[in-house]
Amino acid sequence: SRKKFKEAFSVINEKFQEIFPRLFKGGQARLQLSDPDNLLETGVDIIAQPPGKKLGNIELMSGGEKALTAVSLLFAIFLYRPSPFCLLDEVDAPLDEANVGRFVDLVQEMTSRSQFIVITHSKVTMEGADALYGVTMQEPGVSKLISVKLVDNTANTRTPEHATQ
Amino acid sequence: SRKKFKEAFSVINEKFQEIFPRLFKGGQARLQLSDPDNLLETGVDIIAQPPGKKLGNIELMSGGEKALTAVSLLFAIFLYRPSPFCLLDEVDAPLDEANVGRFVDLVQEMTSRSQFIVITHSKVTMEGADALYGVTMQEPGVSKLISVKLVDNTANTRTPEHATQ
Amino acid sequence: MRIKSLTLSGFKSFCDNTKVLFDNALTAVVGPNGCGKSNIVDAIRWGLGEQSAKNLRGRGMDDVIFNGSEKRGPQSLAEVTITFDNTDGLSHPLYVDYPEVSVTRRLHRDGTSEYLINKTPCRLKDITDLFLGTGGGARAYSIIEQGRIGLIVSSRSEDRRAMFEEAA
Amino acid sequence: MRIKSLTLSGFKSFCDNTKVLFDNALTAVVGPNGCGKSNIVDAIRWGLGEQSAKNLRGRGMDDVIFNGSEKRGPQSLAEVTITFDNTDGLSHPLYVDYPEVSVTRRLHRDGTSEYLINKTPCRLKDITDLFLGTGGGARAYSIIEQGRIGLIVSSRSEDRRAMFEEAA
Ligand SMILES: Nc1ncnc2c1ncn2[C@@H]1O[C@H](COP(=O)(O)OP(=O)(O)OP(=O)(O)O)[C@@H](O)[C@H]1O
Ligand SMILES: Nc1ncnc2c1ncn2[C@@H]1O[C@H](COP(=O)(O)OP(=O)(O)OP(=O)(O)O)[C@@H](O)[C@H]1O
Ligand SMILES: [Mg+2]
Ligand SMILES: [Mg+2]
Repeated sequence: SRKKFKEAFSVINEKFQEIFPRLFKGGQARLQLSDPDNLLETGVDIIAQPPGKKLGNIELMSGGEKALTAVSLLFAIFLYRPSPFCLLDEVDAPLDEANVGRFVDLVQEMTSRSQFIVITHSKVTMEGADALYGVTMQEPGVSKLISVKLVDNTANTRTPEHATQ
Repeated sequence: SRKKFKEAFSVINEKFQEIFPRLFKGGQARLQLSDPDNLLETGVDIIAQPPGKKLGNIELMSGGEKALTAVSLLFAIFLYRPSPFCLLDEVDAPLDEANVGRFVDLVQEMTSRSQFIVITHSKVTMEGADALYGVTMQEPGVSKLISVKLVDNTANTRTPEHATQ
Repeated sequence: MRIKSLTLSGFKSFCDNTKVLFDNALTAVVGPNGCGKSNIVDAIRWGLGEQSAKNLRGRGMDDVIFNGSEKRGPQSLAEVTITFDNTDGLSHPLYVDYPEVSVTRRLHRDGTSEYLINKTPCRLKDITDLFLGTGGGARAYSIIEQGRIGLIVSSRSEDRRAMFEEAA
Repeated sequence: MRIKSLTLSGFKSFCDNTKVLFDNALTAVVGPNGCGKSNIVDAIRWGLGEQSAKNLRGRGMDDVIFNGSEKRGPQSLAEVTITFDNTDGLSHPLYVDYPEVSVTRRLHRDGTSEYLINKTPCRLKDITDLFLGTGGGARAYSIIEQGRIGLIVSSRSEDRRAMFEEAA
């Protein structure tokens, strides 16, 4: 219904405006309805301005900036209507080390609302996780799961309950 | 013309069959015309079998396997009709460390035929390069080029002529 | 409805019975290219009732059944069970008394498929009903497949609307 | 026709005159997200005569002109010069005697564009002629943009044909 969509849009927009500068360490961004008079069909535009840059067409943004903006929007939606779990398959691949660090910090914060399962090749993300699963094909063509390495995150009070497999 | 296309296809196919197992450390792959009776319009199919796996539909391959297969085809085309230079923008992003290593080894070999310029976030690729350019935005929004770090590749006899900027 | 565990057998490259425990708030899955990480994501999507083979990177739905390797022949059955923690009170009224709810999906080579909730056979509709409205199921925005994160930004503004409708 | 150097000024995020030497067989370009690495690839494509703004991630061609930053105003001119090593004898008969060949492209805010070869004004057709048939120019397969490597495998077999035709 129109009213529900409008409400969802405005809360998500607020959250998006909060998360974007945290991931980008500055800058600003907001959402805009492309056709506000027609709530049933309108699209949603993204206006984003990374720190120090002029507001421009989001198509000109770099691969990493687009991924980070997408993550900001995704998490903004999660803050409005969290889903119990979230699966992210190598979303950190286009990001440089500093941005991966900020991404992981934010994911860790989101875990108070939802469970996160992330597939990654990045060491920074691995270090931020509570538990690590390795998948291997020691026998070619057949996947197996290997040891669960519990990341000793003393700074992180979230000790997992039981870790035996 | 038909004859030229057929000749290009068969030579590239040969090269592809050589390069694929080198990048994958085994396995096999080949190209196939989807409509061999109509050389003017036929498409080109890729049949690939990573080591230890059954021959299957290439759509089922993983992100990294698809990127590696694409690189094999690209280099096979290069070996048939080299272009003086080649620009690769983060093609190593989906690859794990072992595959990045094999990719860099192959690129280094290809440099006897063509000049390569690669954009990367991977340390393995950086270490394999003759010269490294850093791009920075110390002044936000304005790109500048920073020092050229010449990689001392004693194993690599390709010492660049002059490195001053 | 957090995921407590996932059991796969004969699903894509997971030929043998494999159980993955997800007791933690943040779990990372790692491994070399082609080892089967994204197949775990596909298993969860499939277990939740995904009907399009293309969304699972296959041509036909039988592409999810282990089709053999160098040393093993193809399997004739793919089975995935997802066990959810049901203590957050979000689930369907029918299952309020259960601390855990598990959904199972099977596909046989001959094309017959089976769905089960807590080991009791049911229809696909029962599985989708289980998750509807509770926010318990997979929303489009809770599973981001490999390589698709950039699409959120580069798609057309009308296409982006779907995520907002789903959240509304 | 290897690339010896690239000079950019007012092109995308390269506001100031910047020269990049490419004397080596394998050069790596590195830097944080959004710093301007892919803009260097765009500069080379543009200098070779690219006519589609969309292929340069822009809406209109004026998107290649530096449009300002926090502290700087927009520029009114984008200029790119690519200097090629012409000693491999691959180039067009007109330029056989030159050890180097440089192509320059300019775009003014008012939409006028200029093309030059070895600092002499010419037409776009002269630039494309320079590279045709010599294998000296950019073939579709010699520039792989960010995120597009997977497309070679996932595109339809008819689309893949273009690469073979270009090589034939
Ligand atoms: N039905 C099937 N039977 C056997 N193997 C299969 C089946 N479907 C897919 N596979 C195999 O699974 C592999 C792909 O696994 P997956 O996509 O999970 O890799 P990944 O770990 O995500 O790798 P990457 O890091 O490259 O993304 C392919 O090599 C494919 O051959
Ligand atoms: N005309 C222009 N004027 C000023 N800045 C521009 C212009 N066009 C693009 N940019 C800026 O260039 C940046 C993108 O640069 P680029 O795509 O080269 O980044 P990158 O180094 O490749 O990053 P990544 O590692 O994320 O791929 C954007 O932030 C954009 O704002
Ligand atoms: Mg994967
Ligand atoms: Mg880039």
